[in-house]
Formats: sequence, structure tokens, C-alpha cells
Amino acid sequence: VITKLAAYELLAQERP
Amino acid sequence: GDFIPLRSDWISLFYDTGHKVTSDDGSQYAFRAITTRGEYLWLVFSAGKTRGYHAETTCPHSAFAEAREALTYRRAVKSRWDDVRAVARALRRGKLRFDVLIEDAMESPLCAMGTRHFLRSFGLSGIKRISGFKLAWMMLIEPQLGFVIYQAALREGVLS
Repeated sequence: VITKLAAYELLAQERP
Repeated sequence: GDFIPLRSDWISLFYDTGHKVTSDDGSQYAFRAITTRGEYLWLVFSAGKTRGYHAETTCPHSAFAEAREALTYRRAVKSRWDDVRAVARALRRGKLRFDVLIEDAMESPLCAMGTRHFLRSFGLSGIKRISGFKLAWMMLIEPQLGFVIYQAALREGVLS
């Protein structure tokens, strides 16, 4: 399970 | 702010409202999302539907197509829901006996990610086959299992 912070960082990297 | 946590259909995820794609015909939109297990997906919303579809494609346009196909298939099965409930009832009462395979879930209109997370929640990860009896009882907890029972009933020739 990943933390909220890690999830937000990963999503930010996905931004175009 | 930009990121929103969401739990639905056995999946816990975060989606990015700052990363939204709209379909060409404007009837669907998708947010980039990640599950709490670190799996990327597109959370697809379609016109007239409040709940999102979980698509694991990398391309959002493939995600729109997958969600559209699933919704069309779901509508078709829903129109036969009385039959599905009758089969489930017969399985629970032992009047019908057949196993349900993981392939039935894969061919059903349920998203693969939801199936995976559901099985994990029940300690059934990696299961390939389950008795229709058990699954029909589980359907009382998760009615969407009716879509899987329908698929198995088709394969068994119980429904056509």
C-alpha cells in the first residue's frame, strides 16, 4: 500500500 | 485540492482533477488515477452514470472505448436481471450446480481491476474457480457478482 503523499507525487509525474 | 481520494467498487484510489481528458464526442471524461496499491488507471465517467469505470489502459481513448463497451454489455445483462437472480437463487438452494471460473469474471462487463481488488478483500487472490453455490451467496453482499454468474450460466448453457 502506498501513502497518500507518494500517490500524489506519482500522479503529479503523470501530468502532461 | 487537485487530488481526490475515492473508494468505490472495492478499489481505493486517488485521482487528479488537474489531469482530465474529455472524449471526442464529449459524452465521457477521464481522470488519471492511482490505486493505494500503486496501480495506474483512468477513472472514466460517462454521461448518465454517477460511478466511474476503472480502465487500466495507458491511452485515455482506449479507456473511453472500454468503458463504453462495458456499459453497453452491462445494460444488456441488466435487462435479463430477473433471470440472473433466478439462477443465483437456484444455485443457493442447490437446485443448480456449476463452478464459476475466473474466465467468467474476465468475460463479464466488470472491470478487471475491481475483480482483482474484490477477490483480494475476500482473501481469494489468484483463485481460478469457485462453486456457484458460494458465489451466489456472495452475490447477496456484492450484487455485481450477478454479472459473473450470468457469464458462467451462459457457458454452462443454463441461460442462452
